[in-house]
Amino acid sequence: EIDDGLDEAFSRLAESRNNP
Amino acid sequence: SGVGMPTGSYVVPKTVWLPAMKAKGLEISGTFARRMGTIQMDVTFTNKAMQIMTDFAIQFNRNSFGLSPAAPLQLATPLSPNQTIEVSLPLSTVGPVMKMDPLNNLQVAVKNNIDVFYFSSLYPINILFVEDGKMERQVFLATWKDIPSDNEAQFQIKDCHLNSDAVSNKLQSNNIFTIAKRNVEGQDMLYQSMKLTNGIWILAELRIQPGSPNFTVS
Repeated sequence: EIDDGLDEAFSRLAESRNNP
Repeated sequence: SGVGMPTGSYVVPKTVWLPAMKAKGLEISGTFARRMGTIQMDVTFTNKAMQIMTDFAIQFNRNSFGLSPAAPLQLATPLSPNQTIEVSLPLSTVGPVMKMDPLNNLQVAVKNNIDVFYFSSLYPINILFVEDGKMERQVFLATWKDIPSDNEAQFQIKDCHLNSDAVSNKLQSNNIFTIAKRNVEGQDMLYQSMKLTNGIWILAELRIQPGSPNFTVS
């Protein structure tokens, strides 16, 4: 899969939602 | 879950929409389904009167999503006393629109040779989820950021004994698509999208704590 930076962006989203 | 439906979108069991005592002997029960991209109203008509019933027709009041019969109501034969007949009526979403309260309320008029009868029913929103409701990941991230907090609602789903993959598969058969899944501090966070027949997108986050049957959907 091409690393388009979106994988990392989803990880950041999930972490920010978990620790707002 | 859906009885006898391991795959395919969920169909609520039929309920009585119009009891015979309120409709001069005509009993109407039914449900709604989405099959291969088509919305259908599955209706059972039972004649509990002493006389034959003929000349059936159906009409919807304007409603939130423009649901409307896509074909006339066709009953192959007149309905004899004690006879039951099942009909699947295809529905379109290009009828007149008026916001209803609740949003999924549908007011229906059915006529036969005896009289005209009216009833209301609530349709499940999954019949409105279209097959191309999987949002591009980049668009999802940008859209999520733009959603005002007032447009976010959170609900608890209780007593769901499925893991996140099973949930994801079950939702996908109802056109609710998982865009991404992340595990944060032991809990699975699923990011999902769906699109309504009127073009409105819905984005969702589903939190699943392994071992807990209680989920949080935002």
